[in-house]
Amino acid sequence: CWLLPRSKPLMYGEVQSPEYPQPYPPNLEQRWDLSVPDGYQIQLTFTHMDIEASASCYYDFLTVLYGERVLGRFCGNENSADGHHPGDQPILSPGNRLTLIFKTDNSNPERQNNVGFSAYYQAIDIDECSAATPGDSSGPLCDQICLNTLGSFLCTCHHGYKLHSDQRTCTLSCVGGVFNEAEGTLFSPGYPVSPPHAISCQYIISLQPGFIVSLNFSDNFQIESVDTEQGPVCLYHWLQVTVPDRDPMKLCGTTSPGVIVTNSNTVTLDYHTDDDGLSRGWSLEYSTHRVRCPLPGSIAKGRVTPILAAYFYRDYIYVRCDQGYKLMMDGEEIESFSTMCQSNGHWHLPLPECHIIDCGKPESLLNGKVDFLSGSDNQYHSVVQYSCNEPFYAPLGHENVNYTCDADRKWRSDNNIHVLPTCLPVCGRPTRSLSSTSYQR
Amino acid sequence: IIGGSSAPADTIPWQVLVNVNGRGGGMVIADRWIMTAAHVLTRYGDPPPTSSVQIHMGRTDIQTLPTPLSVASIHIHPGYNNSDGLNYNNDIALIKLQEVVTFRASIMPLCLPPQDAAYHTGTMGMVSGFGITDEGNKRILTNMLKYVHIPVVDQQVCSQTFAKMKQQGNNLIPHLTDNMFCAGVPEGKKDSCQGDSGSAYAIEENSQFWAAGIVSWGVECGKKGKYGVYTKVANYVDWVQKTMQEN
Repeated sequence: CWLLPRSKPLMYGEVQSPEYPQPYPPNLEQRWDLSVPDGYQIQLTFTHMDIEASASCYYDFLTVLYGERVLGRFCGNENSADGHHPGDQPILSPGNRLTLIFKTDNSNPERQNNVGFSAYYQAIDIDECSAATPGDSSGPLCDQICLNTLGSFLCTCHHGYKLHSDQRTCTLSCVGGVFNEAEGTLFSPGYPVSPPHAISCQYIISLQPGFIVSLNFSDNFQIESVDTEQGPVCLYHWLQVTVPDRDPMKLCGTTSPGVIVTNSNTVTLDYHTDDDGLSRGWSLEYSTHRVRCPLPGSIAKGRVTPILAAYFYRDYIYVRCDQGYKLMMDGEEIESFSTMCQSNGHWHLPLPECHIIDCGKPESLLNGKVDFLSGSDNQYHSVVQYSCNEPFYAPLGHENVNYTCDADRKWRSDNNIHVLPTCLPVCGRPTRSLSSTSYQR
Repeated sequence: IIGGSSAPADTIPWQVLVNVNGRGGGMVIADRWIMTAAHVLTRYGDPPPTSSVQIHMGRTDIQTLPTPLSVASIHIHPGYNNSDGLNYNNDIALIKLQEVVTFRASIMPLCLPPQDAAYHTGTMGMVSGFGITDEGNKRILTNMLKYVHIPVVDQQVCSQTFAKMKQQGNNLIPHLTDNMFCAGVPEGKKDSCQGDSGSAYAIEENSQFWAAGIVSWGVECGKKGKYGVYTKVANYVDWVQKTMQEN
């Protein structure tokens, strides 16, 4: 005999009676030991079963066992009156093992018609956190928090505690907790049950600049205070809220502070109790919102988009000028403009201005002239008229042409042409007539 | 001009004085083009160098002429061949100026003949020039631009006139062709003359003058029964336009 290497358990498989789908032989006793990895259980589903039917499955049968425990003894088929057919329901093993034993006797009057069975099995993950471990009545798997994983589970602890080396129990340890999610829940160790005495916990809520942390304490707040002539003071027990560049705030008593808007992206909470007294502790939900920037205002001859009721960190706004106007910033024309609300609550660029465009000095016309009919400084919508130096030149087409300063900064005629007109010479028409100089006949 | 009058300023703004070792005339037809008679430019044989051609325009008094305009090129009609001095057929030429002229009251082009140009006998035309004029019974070379109105003469009448001259023994008379027409009055005393060659014979139609003829040749000036002969411009419109376009 050779020692075979232990093969890795399968995650699924198939089991069939001997010679299936041909009729099974008599005098048979065959056993299958199925297993899947630890942390999984086996789900067995029959696709077909046709075993000689008998009351209590006396002659031929298939037995399904989990260890010594019989999960089922089956025979017959879907239509037989006798026997015990599993139907469509799968059989779920409590653990990662399952045994099938198929037994047949030596007399089988309908042998030709009984083909046995066919089934498949698959591994199903066990949710150890919600299911009681088989045969274990020692209590919850984890001291505080149980996380199911495929084939296993993990224990973890609330803030203020750390996981013991047994990977199941939690011991008090509440320094150095950093919370950088946008929202979350914090509470003192053991809350709402009184924790051990003389604890010193620190909670740091730290988000990137541009976000503001708000603390919302639950009503159930109890930190021992000491009454003095000046009123209650947080002498031995306290929760200190520290925001950068501001004086720390010590909280105690039985009145919940409610909502505290810190106006900071970083908040440090230090919870301290001494050897005496009684503090049940506190809990809070923290949330964050983005820093707000001032409303950008309006722009003459332009518009700001999008129009929002309020603008927050990382919001962008864009400025577009009305047709015929251009974006100007610091005396320079810019092609486009956008600005972002910064983490400090200021826009990273001030708003530009919209100045009216101009088409430049209209091109001069050979043997003609250009006159302004309306507008000034060659500005948008100014109208000029090109005319020829009459009576010596006449416009091609015989009409003077008006050009308007268009939004694309070109002078265009009413016919949408931006080519200058042509002045053609006038021939044979002296300005002074010979006949007018002499009246003699 | 015989029997004419002095032209006031700006009344014949197409008049050009073309001087090539002698006085001749021309007419402005475009802002860089002068039309004249071929013989004005080839009076002494081959076309002269452009530098020796002086062009003046815009003045009616030769004594106040400004700096002449520079000539870019000369284009003699290819059919002009007057080696014997008696063949004025195709007596037409173009002068291209180096610089563009801006038109004004004193300088304006004369229109080329309209497509349906007709030379009806009796139609009055106006011929002008700085050529020989009359003062009493004397012929003098004037410095003032002169003009005279004379009618188009029937081509057959004109032809007979020159035939009669030949019968009288004067064989040195040029041939009258269909590229020429005559203008003048039978009683004489109104005519173009030497120095007017190349100038325009202009017909006014609908208050607009067009170039009907170019002063070309004649036998004596202003004599009774003799007419002046003019190059018939209408026959050359295609050549004129082609030459200007190609150059």
